[in-house]
Amino acid sequence: MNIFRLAGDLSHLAAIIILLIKIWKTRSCAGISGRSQVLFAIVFITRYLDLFTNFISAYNTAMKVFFLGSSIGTVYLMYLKFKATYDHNHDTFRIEFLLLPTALLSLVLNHEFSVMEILWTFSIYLESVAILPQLFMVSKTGEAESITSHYLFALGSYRGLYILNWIYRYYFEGFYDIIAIVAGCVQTILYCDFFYLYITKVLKGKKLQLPA
Amino acid sequence: KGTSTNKDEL
Repeated sequence: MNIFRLAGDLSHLAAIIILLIKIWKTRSCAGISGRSQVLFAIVFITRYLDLFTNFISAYNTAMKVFFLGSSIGTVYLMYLKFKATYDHNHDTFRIEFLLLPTALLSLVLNHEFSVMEILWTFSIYLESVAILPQLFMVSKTGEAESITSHYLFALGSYRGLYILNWIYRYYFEGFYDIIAIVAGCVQTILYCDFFYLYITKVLKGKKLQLPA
Repeated sequence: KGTSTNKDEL
């Protein structure tokens, strides 16, 4: 564990908590893509199956349990509890265009052809693109609430911080995982346009609005 | 380093 890894995890944790607070306090999931949230739930379920086979640390287990619970909880809030506020007219990204290619890719490019390893690889590939329905929704409506943009900023920063962690680990531990690194870079690149808008607009107190 | 069965990252 290094400082970048810890900062990345805390940023990921903050993103999820910001999203839950937004939904809970406003009793609404307006502006949030349910499809992205379903993809994140699939990501965590397929990645953290090793909770049952492999104990790493109390920290690791606690974070995995939290991510699993919160992602499933978010899907529950969006599709059941606050269903009426879910903006499904604007949430139209076809997730099969993400699920099928990432599933195929994980069957071809993996470290080992075993069920656990393929599911882990699938979750890494899927995570890298899981935010696309959300970004698509923001571009479709042309704006995002401030709290939604804080959520996106924290979520995007997390993988960026992991990249610094991987650079650190490569230099100081001689460890690298090419699948995680490439997917993590793709994931971070997808946020670049958003980061630019966040820094130039939201941090200056303006609402995130896309140029017409 | 190829397979990493002990995946400590989240």
